[in-house]
Amino acid sequence: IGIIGNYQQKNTRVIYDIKQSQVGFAKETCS
Amino acid sequence: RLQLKTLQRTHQSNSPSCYSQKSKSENGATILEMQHKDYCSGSVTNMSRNHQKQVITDDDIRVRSIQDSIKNIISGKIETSSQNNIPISSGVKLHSLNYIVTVTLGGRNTTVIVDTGSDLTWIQCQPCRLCYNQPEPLFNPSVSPTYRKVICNSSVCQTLQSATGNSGSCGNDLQDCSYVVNYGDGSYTRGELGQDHLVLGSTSVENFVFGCGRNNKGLFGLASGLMGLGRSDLSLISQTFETFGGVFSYCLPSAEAKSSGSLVLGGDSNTTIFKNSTPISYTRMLANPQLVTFYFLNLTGVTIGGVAIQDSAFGKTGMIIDSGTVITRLPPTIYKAVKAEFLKQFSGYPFKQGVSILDTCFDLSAYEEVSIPTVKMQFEGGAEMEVDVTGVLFIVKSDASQVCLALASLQYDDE
Repeated sequence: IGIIGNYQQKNTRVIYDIKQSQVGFAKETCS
Repeated sequence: RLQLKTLQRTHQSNSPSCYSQKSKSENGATILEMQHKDYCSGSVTNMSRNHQKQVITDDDIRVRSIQDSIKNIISGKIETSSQNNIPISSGVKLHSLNYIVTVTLGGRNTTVIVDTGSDLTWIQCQPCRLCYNQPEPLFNPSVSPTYRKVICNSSVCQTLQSATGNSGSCGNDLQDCSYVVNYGDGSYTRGELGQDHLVLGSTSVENFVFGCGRNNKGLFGLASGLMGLGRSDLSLISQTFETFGGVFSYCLPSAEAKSSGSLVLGGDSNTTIFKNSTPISYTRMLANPQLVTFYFLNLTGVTIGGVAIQDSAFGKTGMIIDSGTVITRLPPTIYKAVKAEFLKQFSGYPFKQGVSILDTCFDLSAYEEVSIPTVKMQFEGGAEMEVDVTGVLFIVKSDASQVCLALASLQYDDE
């Protein structure tokens, strides 16, 4: 099982929604 | 509100004779005459160029104001009580490649690693049998008036099995709920479960269950503990489900950035728009009955510099998304294909020997500028995550004499 690590998630908004069982991605400058 | 403002402006005009006098009632409705706000001064028909310019400027300010209000409401910038924003920053200053947030537990500020790959939130506690160094004082439950032990025959203690893989046990005094968490990298924490008052940004959580770690060792840097954001009943997300509805997000800044990103708890994932972000693309979480606490996604493709990688392994196995793992691990066949395409596009740069799990390295010390191929991950349903340029290469040596592709391979396909 592969794993997506935090190094590749930088400057991305990662949204977790347990109720709707979905994960979302959007580009964002985090700083 | 727009109508009310028009009336107020009319009242502010100079001459009382200009007040609208004409009104009538028709079919139960009252009809008021409405005039332009500059009607009384006569300037509506005889505007100077400067006045016209001022009117247009005023109008522009008004439109911007309305647009900003709408944007703020939609983006959640005006926070509702069910949404909470906490600064998140690189753990480099605490000797960790993970990300950290500061929360208040039992009245004390506590800096913990943000981990979606585990469930139990824990901090190092006094008295400690084996604790690593941390700059913050150790949590002392005996001086927190709101601290309570979790007893070992409680239902909370029984949730440890699904949350950590190890069942809770009765401690020395036959009352404490003892826990053990072993992490994939060999790190561990052992201690007792307790409950205390937790403050997350502007939101308080009463009786938050966490681990009081008495025996902790591993790759935690100098953080005071760990925040478990997994899916089990014991995770912070489950414990705050009534407040935040099981929704959270984060934006991780690059390690070099001095300013912080954000951990947002709550909100509506379907309608929330984040400031300065592109539209959100969603993919479904996969159900894995054997590993219910992880967030599984279906990776359907990878592109390197716009070239799609062909591999039959795509879409067959789930990928865990984890904030507590640093480097992405790909199944071997996918990694091989990704590596080959990356090398093809990143050719011309001198090779360097690999380091640890990173086997695709270069010496870039002679270059002021390099062209890095884009890396995109695609997921079921069309969701896409474009890896930020700061996440493609890992700078091992600061003089750029050893820079590696920041991806690694699993040992075998079904690992």
